[in-house]
Amino acid sequence: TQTATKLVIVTEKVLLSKVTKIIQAAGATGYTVMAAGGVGSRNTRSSGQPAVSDTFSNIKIEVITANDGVSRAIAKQVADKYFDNFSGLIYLDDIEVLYAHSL
Amino acid sequence: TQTATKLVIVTEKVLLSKVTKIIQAAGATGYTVMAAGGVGSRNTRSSGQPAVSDTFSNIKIEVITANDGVSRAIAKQVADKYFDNFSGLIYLDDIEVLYAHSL
Amino acid sequence: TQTATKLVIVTEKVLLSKVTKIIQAAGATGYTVMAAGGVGSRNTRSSGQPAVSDTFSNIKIEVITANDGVSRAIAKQVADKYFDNFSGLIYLDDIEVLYAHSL
Amino acid sequence: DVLLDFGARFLHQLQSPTLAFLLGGILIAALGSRLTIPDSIYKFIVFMLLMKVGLKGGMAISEADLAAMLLPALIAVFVGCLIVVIGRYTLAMLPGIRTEDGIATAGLFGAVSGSTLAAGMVVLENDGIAYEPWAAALYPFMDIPALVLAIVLASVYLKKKDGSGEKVQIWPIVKESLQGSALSALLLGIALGLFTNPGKVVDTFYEPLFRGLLSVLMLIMGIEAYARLNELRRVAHWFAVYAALMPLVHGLIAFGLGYIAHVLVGFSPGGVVLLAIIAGSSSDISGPPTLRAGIPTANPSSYIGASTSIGTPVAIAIGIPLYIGLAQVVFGS
Amino acid sequence: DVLLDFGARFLHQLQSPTLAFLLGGILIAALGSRLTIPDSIYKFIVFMLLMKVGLKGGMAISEADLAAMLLPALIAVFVGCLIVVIGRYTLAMLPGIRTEDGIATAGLFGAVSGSTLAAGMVVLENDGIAYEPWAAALYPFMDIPALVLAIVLASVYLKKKDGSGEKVQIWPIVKESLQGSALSALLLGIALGLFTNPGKVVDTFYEPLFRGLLSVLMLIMGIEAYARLNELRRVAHWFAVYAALMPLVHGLIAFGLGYIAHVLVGFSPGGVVLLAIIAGSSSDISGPPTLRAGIPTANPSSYIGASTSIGTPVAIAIGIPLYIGLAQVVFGS
Amino acid sequence: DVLLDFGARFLHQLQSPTLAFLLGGILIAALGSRLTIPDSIYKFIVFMLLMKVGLKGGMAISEADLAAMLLPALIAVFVGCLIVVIGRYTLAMLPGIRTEDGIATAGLFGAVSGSTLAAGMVVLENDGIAYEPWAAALYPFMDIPALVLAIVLASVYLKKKDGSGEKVQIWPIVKESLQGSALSALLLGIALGLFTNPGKVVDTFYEPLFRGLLSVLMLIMGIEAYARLNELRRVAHWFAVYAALMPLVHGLIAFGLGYIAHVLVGFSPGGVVLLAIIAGSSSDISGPPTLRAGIPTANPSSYIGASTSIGTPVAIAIGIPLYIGLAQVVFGS
Ligand SMILES: Nc1ncnc2c1ncn2[C@@H]1O[C@H](COP(=O)(O)O)[C@@H](O)[C@H]1O
Ligand SMILES: Nc1ncnc2c1ncn2[C@@H]1O[C@H](COP(=O)(O)O)[C@@H](O)[C@H]1O
Ligand SMILES: Nc1ncnc2c1ncn2[C@@H]1O[C@H](COP(=O)(O)O)[C@@H](O)[C@H]1O
Repeated sequence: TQTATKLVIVTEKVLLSKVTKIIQAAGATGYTVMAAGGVGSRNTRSSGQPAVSDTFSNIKIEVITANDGVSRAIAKQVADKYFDNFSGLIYLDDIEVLYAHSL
Repeated sequence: TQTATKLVIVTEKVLLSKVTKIIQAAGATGYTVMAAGGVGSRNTRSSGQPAVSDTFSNIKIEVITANDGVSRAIAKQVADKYFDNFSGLIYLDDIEVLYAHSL
Repeated sequence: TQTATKLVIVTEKVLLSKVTKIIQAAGATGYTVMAAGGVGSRNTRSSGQPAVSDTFSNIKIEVITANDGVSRAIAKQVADKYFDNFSGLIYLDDIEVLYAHSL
Repeated sequence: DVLLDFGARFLHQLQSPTLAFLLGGILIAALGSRLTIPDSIYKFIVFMLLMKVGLKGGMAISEADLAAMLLPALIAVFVGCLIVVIGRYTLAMLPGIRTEDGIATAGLFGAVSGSTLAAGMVVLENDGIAYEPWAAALYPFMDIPALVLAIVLASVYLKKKDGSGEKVQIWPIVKESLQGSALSALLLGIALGLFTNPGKVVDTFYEPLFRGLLSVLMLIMGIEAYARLNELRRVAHWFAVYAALMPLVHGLIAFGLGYIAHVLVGFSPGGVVLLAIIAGSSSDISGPPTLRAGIPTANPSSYIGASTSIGTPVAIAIGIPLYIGLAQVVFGS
Repeated sequence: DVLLDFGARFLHQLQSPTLAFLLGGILIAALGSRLTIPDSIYKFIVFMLLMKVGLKGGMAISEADLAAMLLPALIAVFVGCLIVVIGRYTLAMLPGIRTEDGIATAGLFGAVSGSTLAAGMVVLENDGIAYEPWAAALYPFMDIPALVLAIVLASVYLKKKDGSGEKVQIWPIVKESLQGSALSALLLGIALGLFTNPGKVVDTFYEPLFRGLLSVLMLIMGIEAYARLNELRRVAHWFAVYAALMPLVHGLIAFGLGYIAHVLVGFSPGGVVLLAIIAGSSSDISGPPTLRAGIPTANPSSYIGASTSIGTPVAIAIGIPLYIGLAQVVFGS
Repeated sequence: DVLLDFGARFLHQLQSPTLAFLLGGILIAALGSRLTIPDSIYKFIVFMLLMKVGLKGGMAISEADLAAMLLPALIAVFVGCLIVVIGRYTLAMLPGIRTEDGIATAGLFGAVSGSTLAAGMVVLENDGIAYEPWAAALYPFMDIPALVLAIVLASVYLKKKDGSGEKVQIWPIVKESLQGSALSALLLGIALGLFTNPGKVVDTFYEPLFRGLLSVLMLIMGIEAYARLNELRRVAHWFAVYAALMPLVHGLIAFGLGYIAHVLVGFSPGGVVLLAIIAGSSSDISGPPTLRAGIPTANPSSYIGASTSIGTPVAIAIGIPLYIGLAQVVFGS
């Protein structure tokens, strides 16, 4: 087992492929994504489907990295590139990884 | 960046609008909600759709607050008001917020 | 309130009933499960539906236990039994439980 | 002899797709099948069925005599409330039964099940028994008063018991029910049928698909009935008894009152049967959340278990053939 | 007198299911109804409608004269770009309006709404006005140039203003639009209609369901229009004015150019009307993500609010009857 | 000359919607289209298709001669097992191929694909070739023995190799397969067709929608086939060869045995073709999870890639026209 950092990015669903590109380019070994909904400071979404049936228009991406340098680099790139024009929130959490195929 | 508290409420889907009302009244800057399923001590749900096709009849709400007083106030109100009659679980987690539009 | 351990298992959707059986046999008081997608080291899924429409082919299971011995036991059993042949990732997080019906 | 004829008719009804699919759903669920109809398909089916019912009802209202509609509507309100009151002073007072559980259960049985209503309409059409298309619009007249009365009675009881019941606001409950997806679809259909010309889209889309979509809904309700059986095992057995017998009692009461409407204002035999069917029905999907919010201390295993796993199958499988057979005897149809 | 005739015709149109369901959706959303059509059903409806349009279009292309298709296609491209340019030098230059918001809004109004196109085709068929089935294939010819031009103009403006606009790569935007689910369904349908024999499956499946599925789509668009009204309240009122007036202006411009095509290459009256309808339409669901990515600094509340809550209802409820009435006067249909 | 006739017939088949939509799906996926059919729609389509097949099959069984059904059923079991055994001693023994991967792949090719079966039935009906409606009920007779035998052979091999294979419990695997959603729908349909009167709902709902829903399913399978091509690139090339050739070999073996049934018990030419089609089919969606659980050490990229991206398209696009052409030559149809 080893201690690790979990990076969590909550942002608009339309940014999924762009954010995962940054994550993979930064050298993370993988990511997990969940559908999420939420209310923040800006709440307009255009995800290619009607808002009334799109209750989960956000995504919550979790990236687990062995050292937090990679996480902070990913967070900085995502925030600089997109958070002026899109909704988003990024935070870190400390975890202990028990079993993983690659980290 | 700043340290913050993440409040997590796992409860029945029917309570979504009621719990978010408490969250917003308590002054939180936002919340994130995900569909969830689960097994606890009470497992009967009536969410307005057949149980057999409603695999995710819970919701998991996360509220990030700068100080944990607001979180504990929200948790107390939700538990006092609803947990006698509805399923639910509330816990706190410490996190470090890297980027957010408002906190 | 009490401090507790949150065990998180991210694995393939087809393993849901098998993993929850292990969780319940180990004496946990409950679990929460969410649909998730993700990319890791092995990315082939056969979940009984077309991959192209199955964007969330993983599950993320969270188990909250009062002492971490139970969590580590569950983690060990799941990893030993399944992680040679299936995708998966398990980690622990420390949390503070505020309100729960049973723990 | 009449019994023999009813028995034969009943067996014949069991072979109609409506009942067959319901029993089929119970059967495959009991055998552990993993077949499920996705939730979005379920929601769409309910929308389609209630739109068709509403559209045809609305188109019929525009050429109907308002006076002829008034008496059945009043009967619907009366029967819905009567069912709740009966339950309040029978089921809720039985030993070993928490009073608010009994009241909530009575509330569901006073309310209406959209699936039972739709099933009833298809069986009536199969048997060539005519009914006023606007008869389906009686749904909210029975559904909402029953739910409201149950919440009020529960609050009165709780206040008397330990001062804990809050003053019940009636209008928010009524508004919340009317805004639900099932009633919205029905009322929208009625409005469109009344003020616009939806004839063509009804004939090419909503009407032809009705029968088939109902068969899928019956399958879903059968699977759901079996799934909710576990709930029923955790509560007093009186709930199962109530759920098995009272749908028929309620239906027969409504049949009698409907007969009066037939005599007084020419309410058709089919309409009388439909009134009996909705009285015998118990809200299985849309009612419970309203009661969950309105009577939070009631144990949902009791009322959901009773209504969904026994109430609805009995109302569809036994109630519908019963009232149709009775109508054929009484009205010599 | 012509106005009276148009008024009567307009009221008559409001009773057709197409418009009635749209207004019904706005109504029940305004009343707070919780009725929603699930997202998977919405996606499937869009697929079904565009497949039918594409299949019939493709089947017609294989027996059509390519020259006769060329002029309307060029007009479509021209009108799409013209709308963006008009918006660039009117809306985007108004005081209190951020220029890139105005350009993005013009981009959406130059683009095409699949729901408006489908609604137009049904109304034309109801009124027995014939049109070339391949006319629906004009969709991408107007949609993509408009979106691309809007992104280019926004980038030019931003570069001039503060050097921040990046060099716009045109092909990725075009490719991204063509790969979207709506256009993919349309183009797949056209390809299948052109090279294979889908006649039987079109007649037994895609065609009969078209009208009914469109009524459900109209309901969804009505609910969506009301939901997006909040967005519109947060931006300058000029957006609402633009969204209410310009669909009709754009449609009339296209009508005029379409008339030229009618004279020169025999483009049918129904085709002229359809060209006007798609010019008056504003992309409400598939266009916004393209602009969100292409003009990230534009405030989505402005263009989504304008297009979805006012642009599309006006284009359907007022535009369609307007162009049909005009066609019946001009072509003496 | 026969080859020329087959070639012409094959090209003609490629234009039928069934194959056209499959190829269309592969095409748009290859072009990067983001069009997807939502998962709930997919599940509902599979349910609808198998219900229709089951209902018609059940209705036919009730008036069929049980003896005439026995021999084809036995042949189905035999062919399913034979395919697994052939694969066990050919594919699984090739150099560079892990034995349990080969066994699992053979297991999938012995099993049956619901989409291939439905496609075959539509093409037979298009060509006016009659077949016994209960022939589709042969599905579980071939599907389950093949999967069970593959799991048993893999376990035997693993035990011999390193003592790691566990004792295989046959009944849980059979029960698990029968409880799957596809087989449940088929068996429920057969039961309802056998014991009730679903004729009306079949004629107005399940039957008319069959052809159209199948076209959508073919589109999904085409998109899926392309998506799974990546899996195939990660494993030995022999899998692609096996997947391209063996469906036709398996189909021809079954055709020969089916011919015997035709001679002995009057099994119709259409039934022989259908038997060949299901033998040539390879389970692409419902089989893999069973093998994933039953042979966990097998690499899913091998068997899913082989079956879904090459096996099913070959079985549908080449196999179906091949067996039909062969039937027309052999039976002079
Ligand atoms: N205080 C908060 N707690 C939890 N989630 C939040 C909070 N603020 C924002 N979010 C989430 O982050 C997303 C983007 O927020 P924003 O950038 O403020 O619009 C929202 O849609 C929420 O899902
Ligand atoms: N020990 C646990 N670990 C994780 N989630 C739990 C646990 N206990 C309860 N839950 C979640 O909380 C919900 C409500 O629990 P309860 O109030 O015990 O019925 C359940 O449906 C689960 O999703
Ligand atoms: N570094 C990571 N960060 C977050 N999630 C991960 C990471 N690696 C793997 N996962 C998740 O764990 C699942 C299984 O991973 P694997 O066993 O590596 O295939 C993936 O599908 C992801 O959802």
